[in-house]
Amino acid sequence: KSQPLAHDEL
Amino acid sequence: MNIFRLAGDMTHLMSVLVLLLKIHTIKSCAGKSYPCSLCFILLESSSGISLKTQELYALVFATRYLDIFTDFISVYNTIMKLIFLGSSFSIVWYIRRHKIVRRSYDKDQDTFRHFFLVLPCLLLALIINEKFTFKEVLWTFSLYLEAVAILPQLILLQRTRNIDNLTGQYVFLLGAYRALYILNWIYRYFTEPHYVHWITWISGLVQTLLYADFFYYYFSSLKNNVKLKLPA
Repeated sequence: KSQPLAHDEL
Repeated sequence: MNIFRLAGDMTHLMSVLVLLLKIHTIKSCAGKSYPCSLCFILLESSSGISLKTQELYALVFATRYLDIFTDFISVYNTIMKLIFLGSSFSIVWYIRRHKIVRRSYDKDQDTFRHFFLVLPCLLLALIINEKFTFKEVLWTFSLYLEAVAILPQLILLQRTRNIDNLTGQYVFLLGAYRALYILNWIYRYFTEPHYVHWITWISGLVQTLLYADFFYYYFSSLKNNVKLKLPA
């Protein structure tokens, strides 16, 4: 599972 | 979600609550026929809150949370985003427009120009980003701007000789939130595959380092049990 961006943080 | 991230978000939330509490205290002071000691102190000295910093935070949240209606991550994220957006804009509104709160704001001390922070951050976001799209550039801009948005507040603290207790707590909570986010990134780096975010990490690290000096004086004032004062 790759997550390109840390947009799941606030 | 790990414990560091949650603790970081909670300290961030607490910092906002401390500010709102402070504004509420100033407001409730109006029209009282008896002297309220806390309000008296707050109104006699300036509130020590930097409007510049608050406006920069409002801009940070407005540009970062553009995805609020397009990308759904979790109910938690959406609610927190709404809280940070709503609170930052209402704090700015109170300091600018509320009759009594406005009076406690010391405009002459809070002289930092937004422009000097906003423009370099925008240029940097246009050059260094992960993807050259409207949303992504603004998201990166919000990270760079958040890193330096505390500067007007720190400068104001240094100028205001008498640092109000709540203002000190506010800055401390903001700094703690950033420090906890760094722990969160370290945790995620070791537990999640492919978790590498240089832009977020470096700007976050810069942001936390800006608090180092404040932390030093905050903890030594706690240790020696004296009122917080920054050197001139």
